[in-house]
Amino acid sequence: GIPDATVARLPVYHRVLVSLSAAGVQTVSSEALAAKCGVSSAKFRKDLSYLGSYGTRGVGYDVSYLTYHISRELGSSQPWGVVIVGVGNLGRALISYRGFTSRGFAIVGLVDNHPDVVGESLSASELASAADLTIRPLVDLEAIVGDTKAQIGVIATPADCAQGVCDRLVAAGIRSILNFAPVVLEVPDGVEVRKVDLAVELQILAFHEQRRGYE
Amino acid sequence: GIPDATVARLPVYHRVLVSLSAAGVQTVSSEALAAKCGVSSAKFRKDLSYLGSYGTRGVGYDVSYLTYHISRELGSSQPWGVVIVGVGNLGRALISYRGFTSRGFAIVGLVDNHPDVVGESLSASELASAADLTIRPLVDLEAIVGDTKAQIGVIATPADCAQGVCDRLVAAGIRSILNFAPVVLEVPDGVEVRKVDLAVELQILAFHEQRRGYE
Ligand SMILES: NC(=O)c1ccc[n+]([C@@H]2O[C@H](COP(=O)([O-])OP(=O)(O)OC[C@H]3O[C@@H](n4cnc5c(N)ncnc54)[C@H](O)[C@@H]3O)[C@@H](O)[C@H]2O)c1
Ligand SMILES: NC(=O)c1ccc[n+]([C@@H]2O[C@H](COP(=O)([O-])OP(=O)(O)OC[C@H]3O[C@@H](n4cnc5c(N)ncnc54)[C@H](O)[C@@H]3O)[C@@H](O)[C@H]2O)c1
Repeated sequence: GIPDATVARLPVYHRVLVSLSAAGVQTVSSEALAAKCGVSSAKFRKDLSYLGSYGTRGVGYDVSYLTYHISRELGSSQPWGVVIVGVGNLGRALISYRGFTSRGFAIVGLVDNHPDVVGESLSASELASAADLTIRPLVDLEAIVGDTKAQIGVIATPADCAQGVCDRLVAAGIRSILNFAPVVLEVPDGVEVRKVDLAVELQILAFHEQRRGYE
Repeated sequence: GIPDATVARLPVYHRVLVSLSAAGVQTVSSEALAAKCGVSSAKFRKDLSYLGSYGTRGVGYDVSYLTYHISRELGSSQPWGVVIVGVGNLGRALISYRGFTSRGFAIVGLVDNHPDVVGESLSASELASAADLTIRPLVDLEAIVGDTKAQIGVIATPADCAQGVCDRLVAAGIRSILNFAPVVLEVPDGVEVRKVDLAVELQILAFHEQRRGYE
């Protein structure tokens, strides 16, 4: 399949192409396009080859065709509805992060099980979304997924309840889960779980720092 | 160089090897070791080949030699001191995440510039570290890095002040930075910045969800 790193770059390519076609540019070389996206032209060409897209040697890429092609790959069903379960420190940092809404993700549901948290209302401007949202109890999870047609669940709860929350998200119809809790979730076939471990970022930094010591 | 994904797996290999040598195991096949680490044996052998480490066909790997070799690559200067600048929602989620301390990272400094936050004391048990820590003002950043010999800086501030914070970390001697703020930081040669964008995780999930629709 297509490598994750390539998938992660496609929205960047799409944004640059959209601004080029808005500026009336018809064709563009892979060097110029790659430079605007902050990657080498070899990496750019390699990424597009995974989509079966090749420029014409000496002419480059057709901007409007390539914009259409990438947006079809990325999916037109934007915005993607996201439900966040666990509205603690991490959940709140995710809620106010503008990087989600700017890429076509809308937070459509907030769920928690702590009596002090449930019932709290977050304003549309804080969520950068269309409407205010109230933090709802766990018992409402199925109704929220059903009403909003959310497609992605984010688990930001403690580890001990993460599997239970995951099972309920899957039973409600969610097939894509982003998990922060430090447990390995068991899911049926057809459900994809991505696990984030920010400690890995520190490990990579430490590994390189250690090697710098030898230079 | 060694791919990041390989670097991220080395601590897992190291933990498994440490428990095998504690159990008195002398040699182990790459299949058995890979299975314990949750990877294919082909990926395991490929990872170790980056370190110049090859098992003996039919015999496998020498557990104590391989443990020593990987721990040398990972660096023995654990624990690595980490200073977190910006103790808001994200900063607090990072502070209480057990995944950092369990991999040899100790939070040795907390810095913020909001009068309500500066002066707050966090207990050693909340930090899973040796001592209580008080959140200090930005003006103390250089003294904290000097006193603690911290090697890694984490930026969890809003975007508009992130470059300024980065410059001060670098001037204080930090050469490894984990940046969450949505800006591209400029740093001199010799300083490594890793940027986290959790929206990329959602993009990858959405990309696969979109493709599932075609199946
Ligand atoms: N993977 C990483 O890199 C990383 C980094 C930081 C934190 N974490 C993890 O993220 C999780 C959240 O961290 P935090 O600092 O925000 O913790 P937190 O305690 O501030 O927040 C957890 C929230 O989950 C809620 N909750 C508890 N049980 C629940 C349930 N059954 N259903 C719904 N909500 C429930 C709590 O009421 C609370 O609001 C933890 O598991 C932590 O280990 C992971
Ligand atoms: N990259 C990602 O995936 C991701 C995800 C979530 C949040 N974020 C980003 O992380 C940052 C923090 O998010 P948050 O939700 O914790 O925000 P927050 O407002 O809760 O916390 C920010 C903290 O930084 C402090 N601060 C502000 N200016 C400072 C300065 N000059 N020096 C020191 N401290 C300063 C504030 O007092 C506050 O405590 C934001 O930039 C946000 O966009 C990134």
